[in-house]
This record gives sequence, structure tokens and C-alpha cells, in this order.
Amino acid sequence: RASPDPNQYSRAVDWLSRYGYLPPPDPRTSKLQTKEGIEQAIRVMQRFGGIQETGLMDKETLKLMSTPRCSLPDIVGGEDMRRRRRRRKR
Amino acid sequence: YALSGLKWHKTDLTWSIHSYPTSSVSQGMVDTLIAHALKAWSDVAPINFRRQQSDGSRGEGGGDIRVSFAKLLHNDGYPFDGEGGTLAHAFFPGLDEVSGDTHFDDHEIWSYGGDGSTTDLFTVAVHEFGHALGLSHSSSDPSIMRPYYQGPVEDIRKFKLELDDRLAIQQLYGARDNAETDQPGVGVDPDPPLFPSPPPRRPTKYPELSFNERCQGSFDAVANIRGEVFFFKGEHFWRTKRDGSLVSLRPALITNFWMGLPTGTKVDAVYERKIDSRIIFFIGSQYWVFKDTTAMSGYPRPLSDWKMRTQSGELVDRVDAAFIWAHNGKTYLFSGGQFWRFDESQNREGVIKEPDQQYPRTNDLWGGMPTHMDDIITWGEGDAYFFKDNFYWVLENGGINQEYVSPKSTSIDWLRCPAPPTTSTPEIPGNPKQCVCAF
Repeated sequence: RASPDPNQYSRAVDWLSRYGYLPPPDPRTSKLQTKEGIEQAIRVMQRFGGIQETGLMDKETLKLMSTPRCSLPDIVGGEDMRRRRRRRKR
Repeated sequence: YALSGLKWHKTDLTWSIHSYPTSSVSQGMVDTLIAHALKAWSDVAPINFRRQQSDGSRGEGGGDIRVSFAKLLHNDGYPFDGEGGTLAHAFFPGLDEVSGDTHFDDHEIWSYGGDGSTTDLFTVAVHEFGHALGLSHSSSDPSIMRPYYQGPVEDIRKFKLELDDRLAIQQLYGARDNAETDQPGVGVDPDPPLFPSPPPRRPTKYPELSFNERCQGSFDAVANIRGEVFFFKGEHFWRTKRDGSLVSLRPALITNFWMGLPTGTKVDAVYERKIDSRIIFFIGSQYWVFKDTTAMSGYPRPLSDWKMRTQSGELVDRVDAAFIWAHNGKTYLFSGGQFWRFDESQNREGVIKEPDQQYPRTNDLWGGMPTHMDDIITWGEGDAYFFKDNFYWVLENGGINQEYVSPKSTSIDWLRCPAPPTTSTPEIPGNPKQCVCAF
């Protein structure tokens, strides 16, 4: 399986962040996304979009990512809420 | 559907158009499309939209939902990206100045019912007004609130929101009185009624059981389910938590908690299956498999699935007790003074069980235990607890044929009953002539 080209990869990460599937990048900590984190985000995006859940940037996923859409995020404050909930538990 | 958590706390909303697209749709057509897009929502929810003339500025005026067409950066912190990509966005309801505002990317070629090279303004507007009213993106298909562009509709005058969208908006604002969904049988929409009539009220009926009922013992069944011990008697049960305290001194109705069991019966035996935590109930010659507190479909099934035959070859028609022995993880079923052993680590999905060979055996193999017990559980460090009448006996982990086991009081130790001033002593199983001062 060929790995996606770096530009495509970075565009996809940007797309996933913009629509709420990945936490927004934090320039202070230069936070890197883990491979598993991105894969999971792709799965959620695929599930939300009603296409096969592969966790991979396959043809269908790239097609969906390039479909014109509304600019509001699909997952609103998911990561923030999860973080807040964890903090409250602690 | 998904809700943003925000809504308008009024149902009379105003709207205005502050700029028009540079593409070929006429201003009149834009007005019509926007009005129809709002009407899609007001058709099904008691919201009234009133157009307000724009003063042409981005200031205070213009009402609740202010529509504009803009390119790239347009002073709201959410720039557009040229043709394609993002098409539009709207702000959720609230008290902010921008709340309800709806922006369309003017780099798109907006159209009404155009081909694939243009973007249909009506469907995008219906979607964005969903946001302006408080809806988030939906993953349902069909739904106008899916985030991706879905193309034009055939006739905007006949456009009707899908069930997912109707449920969402009516969750926020209620249903309009004359909404089609409120008139079952009208039209051809095969959707189910929006909000099914609630079942008749079922006020909690407190059982007429006396305090003594709990303390008299003689339970039909006792089971360790997820670390809590359930005592079943007649149509009721009591439940002790992991720390040994009772959830309530009052009994609960079995059929109010364990959904799917028949009323007017009593439970013979219950156990929690080890491999998948399903809960198995035996009542008469039938059994039920529960996932959590609900019976799985396909049950009850006949007890004959378990292929338990007595030593004289007859099929067993009821179960007295059931438990999983921590010592070996095997399942044991008891009936009429005999017991059968099952290995449930195999045959996970199948309903037909085969007892292990050389079974049944007689209950007196469990030395020191009552031979006709009410039920058995595994508890504590893997010890087996045998319950009979108002007593229980503990068979230490892995032990069998213990010489003498002292019975203890179920009601005192498990059901928080006071110790009686004097008590009669139970017979010792296997040696009924010997007396014991148990208390």
C-alpha cells in the first residue's frame, strides 16, 4: 500500500482539525499527532460521512474530503470537552 | 441529529439580506430562495419568520438572521476559501451580535436548480438556517444537516424536511400544530409518528410485603450478578451491593427491572454466564438469556436445549439452582437432587448445550451442603454459598465433601435483619439427628 504524499497528508490533517476530528494544533507545544490518533480521527470522519471505516486516507476518503461543504465543524468541542471531563474527574 | 445546545428563546424571528451574490441569480430569485429555505423550517416548527429591510450596514440593524454573500476574509474570523471547499456558514442562536448570521461564499457560482458546475443556493440555505436555528451537523442520511453539499432539489415548493431534521428542530421548538407529522394518515409520508404517545403512567406500586417477608428467607433464587447479590422471592427481589449493604429494604418488582420476564411467575434459578456476562433465568421448563436487564430476542426457549436427562433418562423440566464454580469455571445446574456440569467456554453462540459426560451426579457429593438447596452462588474468594430456607452454608474454594459446615443466617448476614432473641436450629444436611447451636 503506497503511503500518501506528504502534502496530501498535511492537507488531510488540516482538514481533520478544521472540522473537529483532531484537536487544533498548539504552536506553543508543537504538539504532534500520533499515527493512531490520526487513524482514529479518519475512522470517525468516515463513520460520520457514511463511507467505509478503514482508518486510511483511501480514495473514498479523499473524495469526501474534497466535496464542497459547510464550514462549521462536524464535531464541536469534542477534544476540549473530553479534556475538561478528564480534568473534572481528577 | 445533533443540537448545538443553543436556541432562540422566542419564536418570532426576523431576517434580512445585506448583500447579494455576484453570480447570475437575480436579487428577486435570491429573496425567493431564502424565504423558501426559511419556510422549510417554519413548516414543521412553530417559528414565524418576518423579513426586515436591511439598512445596508453590518451594524445593529437587520434582525436575527442576517444573510450576506462575501469573499475570503469578511470580518467574522472565518474566511472563505474561494470556489469549492467551504460554501457557507452560519452562527448559532444567542445574544452575540453575530448570532444567527448566515454567510455564503461569493466565490461560488450560486444557482437555482443548476447543473453540477454550480451550487444550489436553496439547499445550502436550508442547511445554514438549520445552524442559525440551533442545529449542528448530522451524520444521518437523509438529512439536510449533513455537512456535505447534496445538490439541488426538484421543486422547492414541494420540499419537505426529512424526519431527522424535523425531529431535531421540533426537539428545540416543538411541532407546529398543523405540521403534517401531527396528522397520522395524511399524505404519503411513511415516517413513524414524531413522538409516540407515552405509555399510561405506571406509578410505583410498593409491594404489600411485610418487613418479615425479607427476613423469613426461603428465596426462590439467589444470584451473584456483576458482584451484587440478588434475592428473588415470588414477584419481587432484594439486591445487596458489593459492600454488603442493601440497595433498599423494600423489594422491587422483578418484571419492572428485568424486562421480558413473564408476570405472575417465580424465578427458579439465575446465574451470570462467565464468557459474555449474559444473565440466564430459569422459570419452569423455559429459560431466558438477558443482555443487561433486557431479555434477548428469541427467548424464552425450552429447557430441553440443555439436554439434561435424569439418571432414569427423563428430560429435566425445571432447575432448582444454577451457579458457576470459581474453582473450575464450569456451570452447574441442579434439579431434583441431581446436578449437571457444563463447559460454556465452547459453543458460545449456540443454544443447544451438552452436559459433560458422567453427569448427572447426585447432590450428596457436595458434602456438608443441603441436598435440595434454593440456590447457589460463588462469592468472596471463590467460595460457593449454598442457600436453603433462611440459612446458608459456605463451601470453601475448591473444597467438596467438607466434613462439617456450620450454617449461618441469610436474613441477618445478607438482608440486614435483626437477630432473633432465640432461634431454632436447622438440620445439618447429611446428619439430621445432630443439633447445632448456630447462633
